[in-house]
Amino acid sequence: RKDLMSASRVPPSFSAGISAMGGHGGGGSMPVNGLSAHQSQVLNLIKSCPVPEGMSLQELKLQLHSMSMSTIKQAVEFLSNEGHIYSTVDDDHYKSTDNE
Amino acid sequence: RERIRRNKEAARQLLAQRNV
Repeated sequence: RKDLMSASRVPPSFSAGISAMGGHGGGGSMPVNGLSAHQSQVLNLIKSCPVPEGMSLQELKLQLHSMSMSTIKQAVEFLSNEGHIYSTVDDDHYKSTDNE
Repeated sequence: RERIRRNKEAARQLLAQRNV
């Protein structure tokens, strides 16, 4: 019975390890699923576009008038490198990958 | 249309790689 007793106790260091891992979240400072605010804004707009050939950079600029064209282009380049979006009829039109 | 299909496939593979 003595062996049974010792086997049933969980070592304290084990449970402490789990709680430390559970706390990895951190505050709002972490980017949402790895995208910055600009990138997720651009991605959401492209996702919302129902047109088969996707959304053009000009349309993005019209909708995101607070964002400069270079910022939009950088965001688009990052998103296409990540595979979130792809270019359609030409390098100015993009469509989101995961909304079909 | 072929270009779109090709780019879409490539993007999907990139996304799948990232997820893995």
